[in-house]
Amino acid sequence: TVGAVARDSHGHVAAATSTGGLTGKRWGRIGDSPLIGAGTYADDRAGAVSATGSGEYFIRAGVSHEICARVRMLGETIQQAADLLLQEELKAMGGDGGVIVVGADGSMGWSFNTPGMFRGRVGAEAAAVIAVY
Amino acid sequence: SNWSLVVHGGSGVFTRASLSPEQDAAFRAGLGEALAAGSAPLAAGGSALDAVEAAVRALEDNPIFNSGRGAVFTAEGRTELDAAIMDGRDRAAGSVAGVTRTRNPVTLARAVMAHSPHVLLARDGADVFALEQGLPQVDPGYFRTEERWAALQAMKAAHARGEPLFDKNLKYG
Repeated sequence: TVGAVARDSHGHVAAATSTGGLTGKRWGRIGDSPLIGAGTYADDRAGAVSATGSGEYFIRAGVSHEICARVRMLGETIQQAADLLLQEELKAMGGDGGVIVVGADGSMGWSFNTPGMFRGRVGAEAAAVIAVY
Repeated sequence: SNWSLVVHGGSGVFTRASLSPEQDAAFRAGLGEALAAGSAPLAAGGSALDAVEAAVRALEDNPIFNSGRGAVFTAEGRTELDAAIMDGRDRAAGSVAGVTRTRNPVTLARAVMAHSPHVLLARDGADVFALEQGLPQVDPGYFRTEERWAALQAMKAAHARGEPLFDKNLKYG
């Protein structure tokens, strides 16, 4: 699964996710990637999220919407909300994977509960960072 | 000019131990290309929506990632692609599931958002919508890579031996 989240210089955010799904999937199985609010979400009032991982758990937890809702209603930073979802709620359910996030304030982050997640970030005033593990 | 961009690009094949230095370099290069593709419109004052589409298209076109060209195979040996895009300005959204012939599924998802009254289109209907939108089409063989085909055969062999089908640390690492 691949994805991107961005905040532009006008203060707007967007998210996109794309995937081939699971090797050997059957029965027309669909994961969280194309489900708005599960694997992909963007709201100028909070931020943008793209997810990868065990899709059924991300669907059940409504991960991407939940992160943005926590930012909007609880005042958490998007990193705090992402960590809460990935490191606590999703993990307690048995779900594995990660998210990338940008906040409405332009902050960038990621959170994952697996051994690694291939990722990168760059900003107008931040040099590019690329990490694999 | 306070723009920002984050990308992720998974393979679903490699663990840390099995990732060679050459493969590590290829993943880093692919992620770097996606950052470059997405940051170009942002640096020019363009929209976040254009940026995420450009970044994801770069990842879809790169066969080392599990999306677009290089996507994994279903049990039947087919490639079925899913994608979504969302605009934070008004929470407009579009997505597709199980599409088989559109070169860049994220662009099809954006077309659903921009040119249909719907949010999610699936399978044959989404393929037809892509044709109606005039989006670039490819033979399904375009998406195939030998690494993904080998992964499906290995999974089937493991299943035949009674071994678990799924290693979550591999898939989601």
